[in-house]
Amino acid sequence: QVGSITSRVPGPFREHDEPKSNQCSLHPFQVSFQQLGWDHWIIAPHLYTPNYCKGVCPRVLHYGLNSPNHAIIQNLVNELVDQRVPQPSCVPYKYVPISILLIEANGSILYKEYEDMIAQSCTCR
Amino acid sequence: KVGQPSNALMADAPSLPLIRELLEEAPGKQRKKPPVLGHPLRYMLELYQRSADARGHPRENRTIGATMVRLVRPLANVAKPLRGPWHTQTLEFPLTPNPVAYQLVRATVVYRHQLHLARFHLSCHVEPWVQKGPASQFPSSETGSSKPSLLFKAWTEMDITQHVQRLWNQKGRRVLRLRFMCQQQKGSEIELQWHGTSSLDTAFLLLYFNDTHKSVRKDKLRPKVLEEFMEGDSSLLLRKAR
Repeated sequence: QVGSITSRVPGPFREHDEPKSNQCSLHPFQVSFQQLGWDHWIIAPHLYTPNYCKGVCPRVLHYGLNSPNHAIIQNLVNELVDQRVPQPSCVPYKYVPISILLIEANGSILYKEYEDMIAQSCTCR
Repeated sequence: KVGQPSNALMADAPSLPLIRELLEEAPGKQRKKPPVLGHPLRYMLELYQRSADARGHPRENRTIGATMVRLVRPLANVAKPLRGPWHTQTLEFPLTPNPVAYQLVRATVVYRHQLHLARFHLSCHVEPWVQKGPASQFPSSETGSSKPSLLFKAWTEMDITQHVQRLWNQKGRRVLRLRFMCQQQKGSEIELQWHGTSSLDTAFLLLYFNDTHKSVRKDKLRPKVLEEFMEGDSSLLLRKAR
């Protein structure tokens, strides 16, 4: 049975796959702390680049997407078994921290590194 | 919800750790302009610039040695009358507990070792405050190494970790008292207006913390399973899937 499944699994970059521009990827995005309404207590930096992941996950999750086994299986289930099970989603994979200088409510000045604040790469999972 | 203040949006999800932290640390009322904090703010800005780039990315070669640094300014200072060439101020620093689990890794007192007031030149140092008798010096070894700050040449950053650590483990209201002493270099017969000098800008405390909540991610990725599957090694896929 597995043999028959392999023959039905589409190879990468078939014509029915999404164009490359629509595929899951990291999109740079910048916002100011003023826009978030935090500029009254965040002194530095002024701008924040959280970025975001957007795009369609390919039907075959290639190596560069760093997808876990579960995502690979979920794709197969969607394709071969039950389409109510959604395809994996395009989400951040690696993050980097951001350093912030802020003034606390009591007037203390705080330097702080916040983990996982900037998306650096994307995955399908 | 576009246009709604982000704090209001965050209040809808107060259980998320980041949101909880932001709500606790953000001042309740919006200030239009940041307060002028003088030297301490400039000191921290310089510390920030050394530790992160303009976009906020922590520098790889940063020497800060902690993920959080809190600058604490003295609550009040009590200036003593002039005694010879010495000017003394007792500084009180509140040691408030952290809202989340951060471990104190280092504590330093930062002060101006040279003060120029009017035409007077003062050389200053900091001692631990004691109720009676002569003040003891910070030990010269281990914690007492006093060296000019790399950040700001006019300032001296002195390690007082052990001293603060003892207080940190106490229960109840914790206040660190330090004596800021300056010696007048140009004669002692003319009284200096010491009371007009705010110690808030001449000494402050830096508390260095590390986050103990840091989770270690162990996402083991096995995309090889797909490659092996595509190559026809179906037994491996079956085993993994099972």
